[in-house]
Amino acid sequence: YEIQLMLSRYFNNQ
Amino acid sequence: MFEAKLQQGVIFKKIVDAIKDLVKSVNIDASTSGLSMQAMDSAHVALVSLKLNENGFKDYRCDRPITLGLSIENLSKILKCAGNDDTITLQTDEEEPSSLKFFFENQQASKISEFSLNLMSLDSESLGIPDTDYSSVIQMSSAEFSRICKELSSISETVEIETSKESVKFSVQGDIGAGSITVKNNQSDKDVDRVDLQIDQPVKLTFALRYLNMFNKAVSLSSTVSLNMSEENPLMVEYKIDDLGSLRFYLAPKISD
Repeated sequence: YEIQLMLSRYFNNQ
Repeated sequence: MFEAKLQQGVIFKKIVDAIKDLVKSVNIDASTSGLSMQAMDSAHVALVSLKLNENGFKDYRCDRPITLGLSIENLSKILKCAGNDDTITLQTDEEEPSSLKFFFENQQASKISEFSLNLMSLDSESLGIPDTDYSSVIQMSSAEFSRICKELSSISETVEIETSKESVKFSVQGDIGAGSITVKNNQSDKDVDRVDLQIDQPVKLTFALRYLNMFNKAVSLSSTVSLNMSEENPLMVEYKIDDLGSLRFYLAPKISD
């Protein structure tokens, strides 16, 4: 089963 | 005063067409160096980043930085009124503009259209994207990449992209079966056949094809696309727009539970 990760996991909120 | 005139207005039309299924509203930031825009899809899985350099415009003037909050759907409605051979000029005189003016002019300067688009105040959810040295960079025909994604999406919702020194392999597994397409390094003179692989480290990552198919709406902006990957990082798909700049898409990978 695959989970879709979100971008905030990699990039910081500015 | 802000004014930006694009000689090939069709490029702006193509950019908006390429992102309109992915993002609904965007802040375009205009500065002395050009236009930039960053927006995420509603699920915060994919991000679009546009940079257009002032040098790529026929005329460009921006006295002070301004932010233009736009509905992509409404922008698209106005741009439908521009011909593919028209120049497109964006203009506003106000410091905090409530609308943005558009001028479309045909090559003979015999037809001039003028529109104004109401602007919106949008919360910006800007993400800081670190400069990344990607361990696998693939440059290939944008049409070919688009075809591969479209074909594979009828078999599976996700694609695994695996690189090696010699090739890149796109694999799918679905209810009906499984398959893969392998594309080898190819130094052809023809853009459509050429595949450039720069592999420092092989990677194996899985992505949702639905998003890749949306990114591929940008295929008419550039004959080539570059896929930039590092293990455990989002994929960066870049379409270079001649002298004007670039349209980049980022997509977070899928992981096995």
